[in-house]
Amino acid sequence: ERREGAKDEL
Amino acid sequence: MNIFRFAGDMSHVFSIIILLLRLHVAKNANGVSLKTQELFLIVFCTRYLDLLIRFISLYNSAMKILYIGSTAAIIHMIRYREPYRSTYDRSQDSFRLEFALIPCLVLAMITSLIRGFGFIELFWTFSIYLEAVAILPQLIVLQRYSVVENLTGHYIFFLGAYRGLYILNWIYRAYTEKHYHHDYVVYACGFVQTALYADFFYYYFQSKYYGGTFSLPT
Repeated sequence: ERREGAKDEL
Repeated sequence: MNIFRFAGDMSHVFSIIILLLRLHVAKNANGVSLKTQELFLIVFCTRYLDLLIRFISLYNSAMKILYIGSTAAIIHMIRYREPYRSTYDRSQDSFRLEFALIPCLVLAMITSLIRGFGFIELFWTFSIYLEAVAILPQLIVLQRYSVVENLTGHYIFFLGAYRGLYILNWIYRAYTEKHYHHDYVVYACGFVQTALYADFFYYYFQSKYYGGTFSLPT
């Protein structure tokens, strides 16, 4: 999973 | 993906299932705020615009589509399908959507201007602000009905739990991810949103502890 802080959350 | 984030997402899915179940079992839309559902649909549609431009994971994409689809289905039921349409009390659900939409859009534009965001990020930021206040129409409706139905109460409880778990997820990520990107707008909105549930939680647990009906003070 690419990690970009809150942007990879729902 | 950590346990807090996953538990939060599951809590969110669970809340949606409870709301659908509540509509189905009770065969009415008493005490359910259509306005909150409409705000959530706007939140999901604006936040998940990235579905069109990038792929994070199958899990992410599936959940995004599930949130948009289920919320749209709930809105469709209450607006157009019987017996929900005729039992939905529009006069109790009087929150004006523009009172939430316009300030959030202005805030999102200011934030995006400062951060030099593009089009998709502008809508993403807008959705972060809007989600913080999306539960307000539902809380107002509850306040007016005073006695809270079990399933409606559980729906709001799991929605609140989802937000609380996301805060734990951010704390966990901040400690465990070396280059974790801190977004203070997201944190602030997350805390505001969770705080809005605090009062509800207080009466929810009190009713669970003492038993009897769950009612809110007027």
